[in-house]
Amino acid sequence: IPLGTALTYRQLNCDDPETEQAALAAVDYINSHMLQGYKHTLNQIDKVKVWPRRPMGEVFELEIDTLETTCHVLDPTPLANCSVRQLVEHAVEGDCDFQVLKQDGQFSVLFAKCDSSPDSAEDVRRLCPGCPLLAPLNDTKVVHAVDVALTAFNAQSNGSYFRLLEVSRAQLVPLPPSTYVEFAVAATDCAAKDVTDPAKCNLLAEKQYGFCKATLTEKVGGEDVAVTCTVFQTQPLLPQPQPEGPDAVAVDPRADPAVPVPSQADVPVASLVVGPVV
Amino acid sequence: TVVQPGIAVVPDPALRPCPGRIRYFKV
Repeated sequence: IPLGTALTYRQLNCDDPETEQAALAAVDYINSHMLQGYKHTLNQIDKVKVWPRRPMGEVFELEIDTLETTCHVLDPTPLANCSVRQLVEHAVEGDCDFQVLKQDGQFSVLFAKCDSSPDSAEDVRRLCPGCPLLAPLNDTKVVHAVDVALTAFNAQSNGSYFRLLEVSRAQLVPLPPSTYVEFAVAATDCAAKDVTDPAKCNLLAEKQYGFCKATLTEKVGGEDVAVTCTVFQTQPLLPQPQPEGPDAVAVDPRADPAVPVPSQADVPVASLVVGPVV
Repeated sequence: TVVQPGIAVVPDPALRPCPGRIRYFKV
């Protein structure tokens, strides 16, 4: 490095429009690479440094906080139309480090690292003592509720048989005793009415995803299930853009306890590996 | 004379630009 050309970063306000543009590019990157769980939205920009980049451009080194929305990542609803998950619903936040390159007025992500975590039980209880907390996704009641709900949905369906992709979140409600679950599904090449062996059904080449919300209520001598599924338009599987830098890492959805690692057989490989991991 | 190459930053102590505003709520 020639003497006299010390590397200096530009100090920018966290709420500067240029910083915000870089942060929004980062959030867009998160949502386009997370193929499990929920879309996240920008909550706060914690830190920013803008480094000159040779031979041209600038690199925005960002620390940002995000919040989980109610839109599943497979839901094509634009982020702007997605609601933030409220504290009483047991909110989930993301802490992210990014390096975003600005070159010729365009932002592109060089490096991304995010961890997500649910709000503390104490915080939820302080605001809403009776509100249900997030439940472990492998809880037997949760697994049972998803199974019953998906079976009920397929039984009512005149179209494709839908297979479970992931359980996205769950809450055990004390009164009335019930289990609330949200889960993602995908259409198969079987007709729901004709399925005898679901294991023989394959996901469609042109993926069709759905997102379901269900409540299983325990009753004396049985249980009631209410399930609503939204089926999205078919989505051709496109190659995902990869980070440009050698140090780029994938956003790891497994960091979020509310987002399970999916069944390996059910999810396309592209949704399990979203980028080089260092 | 040995000069330490590296970062030369002179932040304005009066400037407190970060963190930025909270858009929703703090978790």
